[in-house]
Amino acid sequence: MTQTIAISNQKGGVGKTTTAVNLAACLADLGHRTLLVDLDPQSNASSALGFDSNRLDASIYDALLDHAAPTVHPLDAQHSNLFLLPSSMDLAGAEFELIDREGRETALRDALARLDQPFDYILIDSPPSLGLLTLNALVAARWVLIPVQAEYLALEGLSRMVQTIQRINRKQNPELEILGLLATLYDSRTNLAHQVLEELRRAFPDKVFSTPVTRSVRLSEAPSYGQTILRYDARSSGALQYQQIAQEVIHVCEKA
Amino acid sequence: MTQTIAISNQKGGVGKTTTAVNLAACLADLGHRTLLVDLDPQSNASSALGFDSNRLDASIYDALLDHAAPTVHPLDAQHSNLFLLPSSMDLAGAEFELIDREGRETALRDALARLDQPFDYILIDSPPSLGLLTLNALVAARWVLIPVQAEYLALEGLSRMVQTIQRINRKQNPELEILGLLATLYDSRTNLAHQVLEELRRAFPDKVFSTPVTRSVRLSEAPSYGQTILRYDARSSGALQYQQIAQEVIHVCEKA
Ligand SMILES: Nc1ncnc2c1ncn2[C@@H]1O[C@H](COP(=O)(O)OP(=O)(O)OP(=O)(O)O)[C@@H](O)[C@H]1O
Ligand SMILES: Nc1ncnc2c1ncn2[C@@H]1O[C@H](COP(=O)(O)OP(=O)(O)OP(=O)(O)O)[C@@H](O)[C@H]1O
Ligand SMILES: [Mg+2]
Ligand SMILES: [Mg+2]
Repeated sequence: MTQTIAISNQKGGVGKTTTAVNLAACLADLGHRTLLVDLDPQSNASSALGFDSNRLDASIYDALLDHAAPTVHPLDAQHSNLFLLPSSMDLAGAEFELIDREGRETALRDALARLDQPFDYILIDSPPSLGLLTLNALVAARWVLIPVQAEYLALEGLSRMVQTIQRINRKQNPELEILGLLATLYDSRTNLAHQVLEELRRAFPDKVFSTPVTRSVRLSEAPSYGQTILRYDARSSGALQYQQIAQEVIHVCEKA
Repeated sequence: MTQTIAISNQKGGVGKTTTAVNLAACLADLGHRTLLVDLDPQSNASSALGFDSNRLDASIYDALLDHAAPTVHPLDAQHSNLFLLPSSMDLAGAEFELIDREGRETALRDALARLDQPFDYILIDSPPSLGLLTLNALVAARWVLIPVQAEYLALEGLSRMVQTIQRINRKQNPELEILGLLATLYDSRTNLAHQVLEELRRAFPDKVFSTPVTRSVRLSEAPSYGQTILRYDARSSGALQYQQIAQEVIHVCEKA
C-alpha cells in the first residue's frame, strides 16, 4: 500500500523542499522504495539532489498534460531506494493550461496511477501557493505534512491552509488527512520560536511532530553540493532530526 | 512623478513583505507620500501593519476585476505619509478569473491609474510565484527591487526572475528596470552568506544594494505587534539598515 504524502504550505521559505528531500532520503535509507515528486516550477528539489532539469526529454509536464507515463530517475548514486520525478521549466505554464481541462485537479493523481513500478512512499514537494499545482498535490495525496516556520508571519496563514485541506477532503479526496505539522528553522534561543511552538501545540493537539528541525547551516549548505543531509553530513543535527521525523512518519502511516 | 516599485521574487520566504513594509515606512518618515499595495493573497503586508483584511468593504479584488477606484487606507496612527491598499481573501481567486480577460496583465496598472490622490512612491508586495499577480506587479511598475536571501536555493531561481523581467520589459513595459538586488536574512557568521553575496556582486555589478539586511529577531517580532520596525524598535539594526536602503532607493529613482 503506497503512502502518498504532500509536503505543502502556501507560506514561502518554510522548509518544504528541505523537508521533502531529506525525509525522502531517510525513508530510502530505511529500505523503503521512495519517490520524490518535484511539483514546484522552481525545481529546487531536483537541483538539491544534483539533478539538472534542463537535460530532460520527458518531464512531469508531459505526464500531467499529455497522459504520458511519468519517467522516474533512480538516484542510486546517493541512496539506492530513492527515485525522482523531476520538475521542469514548462511546469510554470502547466497551471494556466490545466485550468480549462476536464479533471484539472486530478491530473497528478491520474499520472501517479500510471507509474510502471511500485513505491512504498511518494513525497510531493509543493510550490508556495494554493494554486492548481498544490491542489493537484492535495488531491493525489493520502497525507499532508505541513512544515511551519516558528515565526509570526508563518503562523498567520496556517488557518487558510487547513481550510483548503478540509475543503479538498470534503469535495475531492475523502482520504486526505493531516499527517502532522513540523516546526522548521527552529531557533531555540528566541522567545518567539518557543511561543509559536506552544501556540502550534495548543491549536493542533497531537498533530505537531515531537522533533522540531533546528536552524543549522549544514542543512542549507547541502543543496549547493547536490547532496542530501545524510550524505553531506550524517552526524549533523539536521540529519539526526530528519531521521527521527522519518520514524514518526512511518509510525503514523502504518498505524492508520 | 510617482515612482512605482515592485518588490518581487518567486522564491518564497526571502523577505519581500518585510522589505515592502519597512521600506514604505522609511520613505513615509522622510516625508514622501507612500502607498503600499498588498498583492499577495496571504495578506502578510496588511497584517504586518495591523490591518484586518476581513473587515473590508471594497478590496483590491474589486479594483482589479470590476474597474472600481481602489480604496486606500491611511495608516497615520504609525506613519503620517503611509497608506495601504490591502489584500483580501478573494485575491486568491483573482488569478483564475483574470486569465480569460482582455488585458489580464494590465489590470493593476489600470487600477493604479484610477487612484484619486497622488503618491510619491508606490510599493507593491508580490506573492512567491511568477503567476498573473506578480506579472501584474511587473507591468504596473517602473522599477523592480529583488530581495535575495543569501542562500544557495535562493540564488538558483534568480536567473528565471531576471528572464521574466526582461520579457516584460520587451513586451509590455519598456520602462521596467531592476532597481537593485537586496541581500536579506544575511548572517555574516556563515561562509555561505559571504559566498552568495560575492556571487551576487559578480553576476550583477552595480545592482546590489551596498547595505545587506542582517538577520535580526526584532524584524520578525515587529509584525506580531502590527508595527513597522521604526515603531517597534527604532534603534535596531533592521531599522537603521532599512533607512540606509531607503536613501539608496531615493538616489537611484531620482537619478534616472
Ligand atoms: N533547518 C534549517 N536550517 C537552516 N537552513 C534551512 C533549514 N531548513 C531550510 N533551510 C534553508 O532555508 C531556505 C528555505 O528553505 P526551503 O527552500 O526548503 O523552503 P521552501 O518552503 O521549500 O521554500 P519555497 O516556498 O520557495 O518553496 C533554503 O535556503 C534552505 O536551504
Ligand atoms: N532580516 C530579517 N531578520 C529576521 N527575520 C526576518 C528578516 N527578514 C524577514 N524575516 C522573517 O523571515 C520570514 C520570511 O520573511 P517574509 O515573510 O518577509 O518573506 P517573503 O518573501 O515575503 O515570504 P513569502 O514568499 O511567503 O511572501 C518572516 O517570518 C519574517 O518575519
Ligand atoms: Mg521549495
Ligand atoms: Mg510575503
